[in-house]
Parts: sequence; C-alpha cells; structure tokens
Amino acid sequence: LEAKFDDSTIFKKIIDSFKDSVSQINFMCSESGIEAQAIDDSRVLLVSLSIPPSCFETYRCDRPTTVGVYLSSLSKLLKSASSSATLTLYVEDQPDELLLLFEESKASKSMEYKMKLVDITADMLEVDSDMKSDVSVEMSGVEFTKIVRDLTQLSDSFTVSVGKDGIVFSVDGETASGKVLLQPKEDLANPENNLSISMTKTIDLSFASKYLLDIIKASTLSNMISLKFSEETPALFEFKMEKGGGIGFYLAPKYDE
Amino acid sequence: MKQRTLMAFFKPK
Repeated sequence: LEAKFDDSTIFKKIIDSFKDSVSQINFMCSESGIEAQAIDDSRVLLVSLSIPPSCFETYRCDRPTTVGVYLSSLSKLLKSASSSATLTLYVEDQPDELLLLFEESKASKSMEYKMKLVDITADMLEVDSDMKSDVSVEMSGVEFTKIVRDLTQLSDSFTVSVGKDGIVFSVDGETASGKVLLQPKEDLANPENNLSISMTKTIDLSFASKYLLDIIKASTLSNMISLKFSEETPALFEFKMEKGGGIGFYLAPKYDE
Repeated sequence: MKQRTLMAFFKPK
C-alpha cells in the first residue's frame, strides 16, 4: 500500500472522529480504497469507515492487505499532522508495520514514524449498506452537534421523533427537560443550513446520550450529517466527506422495559 | 430504559 494525502490533517480528523468509540481497528486496504468496521466493547455502536482513492492525491494498493492498529497509538503519531504537510501511508506486502511519512515542502522537513501492526480478531457484523429506513434527514452537522451537546447535559437518554411537524429532539431528565423542534428549510445562500426530511412512517426512538456525544466528534469531517431511522433497525448517523467516502455510526436504540 | 445491542439487528460475519 502506498497512499498519499495532500493534507495530513484529513487522516487525523478521520482517526480522531472515532478513536474514543473503539480502541482498535482493522483497515482493509484494496484497490478500491481503505475500509474499516469496528464495534465498541458494549456492542451498541458500530463504526463503518470508507476512504476511497478519490480522497488521496495518489493511491496504490497492489493486493488486498489488512492493517490492524491500536487507535490510541495511531492518534499520538497523528498529532504531528499539519495542513501544510502531506502524509503518505506505506505498508509492505508481508505487513508487520505501518510507515507514516509527513512531508512539508515549504519547510523542507520530513518526519517518519513506524508503527507495529497488531493482529486483531474482532467480531464483524453483516451490515446491509442499503438498510431500509422509515425516515431520512439531512441537516447541518454544526446544528446537530449543538443540540446533542445542549440536551445531553440534562439526561442520559436522548429521544428523536419525526412526524408531520418536523424533527423533535428531546430529553426528560430528573431535574429538567428540554426539547428542540426543527422544520425543513432551504437556505439557498447557505446550503449547509438546509434541513430536509423524507419520511414514510413517523418514528420515536431513544438513544443513550453518551454514544451521541461520541458520534458528534466526527462532525469535523463534514458540514452536513445524514440521519436514518427505523423502528426495526439501528439508527445510522453519517458524515460524508467532500472528496468521497465518510464515516457512519450505527447505534442501537434503547427501549422501555 | 434498557439498551439494545447491535446483535439484536445484525448477523455475525
């Protein structure tokens, strides 16, 4: 594998967006890009990552390779990332290490790190990428992040309801409750403020606040978040990157006893 | 409220 990002902060943002959700991950590298799936220890949150060749300045992978890493170690190396440096990832045919090469052309400086790969035997789940949903919402990632930060302070459960009035985020804590209603809108001058809802059925689902606080860490990857809900499947929270690919979080809901 | 896990929805690969 030889894969070069023209801006090393892209890879840092990707890794930082899920390093607090899962501790280790296998990157599956092939000619169609880098893909990965990981499940958190409580088996409630699944992270699905896709970095297609379009995200790289140059990308070459001669044969499919699995690259297993501890995310805390990788994240430490990526603290060196800067937007003025490129980052090339190298993995040999019989991989036992990942080489990261940062190069700053203006500063005529290069940094090289080697990281030992780990053999990860992780549970994988069969996720249908065309999973049917009753409700799809596209909205501003900044707006969603603010709502999650504000409301989750009040309760460890966070409820999402979608009906004819729009989408309602609500919490009902021991000492306080809160509710935010958003209706579809189109802002031609600032499309990142658009909110669209398509719905075949109303939904009313609750999630644990702590997982939502992890999910919003990926909002640095995209201006928009896409939400998919159904009563029969986990919810999908997805951040799509400008150059293709992105990160999706499948979150199992809570239920009344 | 109780938490569901992903195993209730997805099959192992």
